[in-house]
Amino acid sequence: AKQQRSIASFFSPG
Amino acid sequence: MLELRLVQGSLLKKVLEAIKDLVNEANFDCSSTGFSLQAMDSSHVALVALMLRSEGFEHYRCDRTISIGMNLTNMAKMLKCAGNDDIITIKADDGSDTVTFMFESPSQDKISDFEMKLMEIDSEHLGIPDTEYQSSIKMPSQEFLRICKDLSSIGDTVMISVTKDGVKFTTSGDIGTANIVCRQNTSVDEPENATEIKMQEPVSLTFALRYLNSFTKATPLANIVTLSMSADLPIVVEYKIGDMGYVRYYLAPKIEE
Repeated sequence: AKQQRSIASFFSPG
Repeated sequence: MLELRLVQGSLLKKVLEAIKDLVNEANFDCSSTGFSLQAMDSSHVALVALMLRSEGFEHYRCDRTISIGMNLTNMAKMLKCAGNDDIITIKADDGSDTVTFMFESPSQDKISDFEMKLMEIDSEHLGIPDTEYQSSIKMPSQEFLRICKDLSSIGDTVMISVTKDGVKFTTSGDIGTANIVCRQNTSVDEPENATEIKMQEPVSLTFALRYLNSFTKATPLANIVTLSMSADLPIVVEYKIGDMGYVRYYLAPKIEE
């Protein structure tokens, strides 16, 4: 099944 | 001292309607560049980025870069009290824990001010790189709204696939499946009715429909929506706010783990 990733995991903090 | 006067106050009303269901509270960042916001939804799956550039305001005074935390439900309640033709001014004094919204009717015969309490909000700011996307689609925002609404009565997720033939929206649920294909169509009377597909690489990504439906609350802001996609990256759904800025929504795809 497809999982939902969090949006923050795609971008760097800052 | 912050003082921002927006002649087309209805834009701010529409912006709030576009983001308040996704984000409950957020910090608005005010600098010489403009009035902006970046916030994630409570489940951290989607992110909204708003920009209202300073040039778009009739009067824009922001003495130093500040961040003002507001409850968006409450802010929307206050802005609902402004008439659609009203001029809206946002004012905040340095160190104050309140913000004032002033509404002026076009004929200046009614002037209201609403003072709202500010909040301390801890928020994580993410660095979003400027990226060349593998595919981008410009389409009428009403058409995108219709597709998201129609498909969510069939399924919970949508696969958006861009090929040279067009863009396909696919969903499936207990009652069956649905496919909607939009082809490039630029031979229309009005540019806002055109569908334009730019594709460097075919892309196919799956998203939760409930977020896309929430993004379509921005439809009154723009006749055209732009969807930008690259493999394994969040989709960007952008509504331009005249020539003064944008609301961009980022949504993480569903990925086979």
